[in-house]
Order: sequence, then structure tokens, then C-alpha cells
Amino acid sequence: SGICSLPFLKDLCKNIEKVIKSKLPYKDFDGDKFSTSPNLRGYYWRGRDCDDTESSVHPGRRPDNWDAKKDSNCNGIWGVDPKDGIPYEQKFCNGTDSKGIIILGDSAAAHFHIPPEWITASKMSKKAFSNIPEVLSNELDWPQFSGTTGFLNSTIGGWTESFYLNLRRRNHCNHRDYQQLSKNGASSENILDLLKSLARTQQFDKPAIVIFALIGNDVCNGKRDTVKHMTRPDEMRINVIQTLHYLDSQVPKGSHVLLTGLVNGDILWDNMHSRYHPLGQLNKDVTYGQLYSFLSCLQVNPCRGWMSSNSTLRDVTTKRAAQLSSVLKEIAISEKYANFDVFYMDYPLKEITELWHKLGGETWQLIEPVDGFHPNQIASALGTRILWEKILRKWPYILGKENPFNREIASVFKDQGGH
Amino acid sequence: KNHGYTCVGCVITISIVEQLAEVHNSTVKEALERLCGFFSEIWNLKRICFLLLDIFGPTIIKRMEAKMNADMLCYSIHLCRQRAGQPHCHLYDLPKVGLNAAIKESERMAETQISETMHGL
Repeated sequence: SGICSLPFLKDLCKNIEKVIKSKLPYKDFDGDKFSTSPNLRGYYWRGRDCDDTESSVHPGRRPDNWDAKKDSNCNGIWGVDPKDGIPYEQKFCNGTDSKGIIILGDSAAAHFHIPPEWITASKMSKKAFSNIPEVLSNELDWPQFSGTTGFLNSTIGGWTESFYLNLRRRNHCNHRDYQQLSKNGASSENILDLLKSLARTQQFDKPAIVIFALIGNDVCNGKRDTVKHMTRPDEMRINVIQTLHYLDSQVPKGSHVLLTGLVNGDILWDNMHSRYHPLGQLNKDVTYGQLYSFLSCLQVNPCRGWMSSNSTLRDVTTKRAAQLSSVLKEIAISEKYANFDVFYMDYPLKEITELWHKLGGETWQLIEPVDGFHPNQIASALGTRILWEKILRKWPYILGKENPFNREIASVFKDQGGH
Repeated sequence: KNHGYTCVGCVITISIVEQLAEVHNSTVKEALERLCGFFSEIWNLKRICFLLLDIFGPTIIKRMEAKMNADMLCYSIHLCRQRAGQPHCHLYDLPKVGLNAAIKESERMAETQISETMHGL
């Protein structure tokens, strides 16, 4: 806030604050909530707009007159086949059950990451810091590599494996149909605010798979009396039902909602506390245990309950997280909605670590090195693989069938205009 | 809460400067200048860094050359503050004389230095 009072940064700060508060793209000339620019909630967060002067043109809409004249849904498929006069969109996408992917989540869903080279003296360089403006304008998140909406090859270690890429591979008509509505610090208490930035209408758009992924902030806070500030099961139920009720009034019929449970954060202390933090690697003088206790002392620990040397507190946090997950599970069974069905899945942390061990890795390698808290690129990619396979096994109809015309689409439209 | 983040930011920055000096076998002043040199011109980041260096640089250099660690230094320039009834928060191991004594000594030095800096400004 001090820096923002400098005259030459005042306007920029004001605009960034507006974007952060509204969770809508900064550059969006037609007001359709999609952008042609990557950062500041642009196409790193929602599929790239292919016409930013026309609000009726955006990713995820049902094609206008089969897109015979223009690409109204930005999936790169448009025009008429000269051989038979049938529009390509009708030929390749009609009846293929195409749909989009939307995620409502927290910093883990948006893929929070602070580059370790920013705080490691031996790795610092002009090049390492050259991405500061981009990283800050994306709120230290990297949705373009995330497990749900990632579409670019990871440049921050690991690899990109995402629900969106899988859905796109399954049906090329889903090209660019993704929305990342996550925010650092999101919990069931404030998720409804996030949902209000959704760009989907029942009248014009295709159905979507909505993933609800709040894996920790309902039990994570930095307060001294951290347990008192955790969400209670009855509050969780009210918050989630209220959010789903609003979602039902927004998404087209035939959509699906997938609720994922909270993570078991025991993994953090158990695997990290005695390891050296990047700041302590040079002189072997700062462990994650020390970092957690420093952050707790200042009341800025992102998760005092789990990032703590107090095993009783860690157990209480784990127990509460399990209770909140049970609430989600129960909602998925009992609640019915007009426009979507609801499913529940546990956050697959155990499966992720097992799979990583099988690949020859160690558990600590799944945690973000700088914050010692978030799942990293590898955990995110493996998590997606596990969830995707589970859905494919249990509820394949959620994902829709494979489009038999994928090869033709690739041959006629190449990369469909890219991302 | 903001105070907590300010303190974390200060301790991390000072730690980085210490380590830059150590890795490149340079003086604290050179390390600070090296750090600012890493920032790009976009958003005036480099300019802001050098501006902060003009304001806080002499104070930081003097304390770091007197071998104060990041915790002590950040308390001495009041970017970390002890809350009433709460302990001093520290990232590194406590100094042998105790954090209180070490901070008092650094505050004594800071008073002289800050008045010198303000006079300079």
C-alpha cells in the first residue's frame, strides 16, 4: 500500500485493485468477461476471446447459426464445407456433448507459486526477475499451468496435465472453454462472491463441469485461536448450499458439479519441518519448522493448524477438515438441483504421494518450496491424472464421449487458432 | 496483519542481501545495488528499488556490517515490532546475549543513524 501511494503508480494500483476485487479481466472491451490479453484475469484465467468488440462472441457459447459465417464460440471451428455446404460446426460438433470446465477454488486451484530463484541468492539474475510484472499481475498464481485449466507447458518445473487439456483432447469442440474462478484465500465463506464473476448463461452457453475445490482455507488461518476461526460443519453446509443454489440459477441444464474434499495437511509438518527452506540452504540455518513458527508468531501463517509443531493442534485441524469433507459428501448425496447433478470426491493426496513414490520421488518434492504449504506443479498434475481416471471409471458420462471427428477437426483447423 | 507481512518482507529481503554479499564475496552496498539491478524497468521497479536504497541503504549497510542478522535489523528499523504481551518473533536462532539485548543495542545505533539519514534527506 505504501508503494501504491507513489504518484506514478497510483492509477496502475487502482486498476489492479479493481481487477483483483471484481475477479474480471482488466482488458475486456466488449464486457463479455473474456479477454484477448493474458494477465490480470485475462486468457490465462478464461479462454481467449476471439472478438473483443462483440459481446455475443466468446468461448463456451452455443454456436450462432452453426458458426457458418464466424466463430461465435472461439473454438476455432467455423465456416462451411465447400464439398457439401454443411457448416463445419454442425458437422463436427453437433450431438458430441461438448462442454466447458469451470473451477471455483482457492490458491491451490489457481496454482499459487513463488519462484524459488527470487529468494535464492545463488540463482538470482535479471532473467529470474524478468517475470515480476507478469507474476504479480496474476496475483502470484499460475492458472495457465494449473491442474484444472492449464494449457501451456510448465516453465516452473514438473509438467502440465489439466482437466481442460483432457477434455479438449476428448472433444476438440471444447477448445478454449475454460474458466478459472479461483482466488488466493477463498473458502466456503466467500466463494459466492467468486461465483458472481462467472461468465455462463443458461440462454446462450453450453453446459459445463464445475469443480468446487476449496481444499484448506476453511480450516486454515493465521489467528492465535485458530480453531475458533475454522468453519464449523453447520456453517459449511449453509455456505455450500447457498453457493450451489446460486450456481443452479446460472449454469445451463446438463451441467455437472464435482465437490472435492479438503486435503489432509498432516503431510506438511511430517515431511517438511526438518528440511531447509531455500533461505536457509546456503548456511543451513533456516528450516521449514523455523519458518512456520516465525509466521505463526507474526500471525501470518497461512495455516497455523497444520504448519505447527503442536501435534494436538494438527490433529484437531485434520479432524475438522474431515468433518467438513463429510458435509460435502452428504450434500452430494442429498441435494438435488434442476440444472446439474452433484458428485463428491476426496482430495486424492494419498494416491498422489503413492504415485509419486512409484515414480521414484519423495513426498517433500510435492510441496511448494518457498511457502512450504501449497501443492506444487507435480502434485497438481498427478492429482489431475488421478481424479480424471477416477471420473472416467465411475461417471464417464460427466466427461462426454470422445468426438469421432477430432482427427478431421485437426486436419481442417490445425491448432484451432491456438490459445 | 499487515505489520506481520511487512516484518516477513523485511527479514526475507535482508536475508537475501546478506546471502548475495556472501555468494559474490562483495560488500553489503554492492549486494544491495546488485539486488536492485535485477529488477526490470517495467512499472519503475528498478527506480523504486534504488529510491528505497537511497532512504534505507545507509542504515541497513551500517547494521549489516556490524554483523546484525535479519531479525535484529528489522526490529531496529521498526519494520518488525513487538506486540504488547507477545514475544519477539524471529526466523533465525537467537543471539547469545538474547534478542532483547541485541535489539536494544541495535536500536541505539539506529537512533543515531536514522537522525543522520533524516538530516541527509
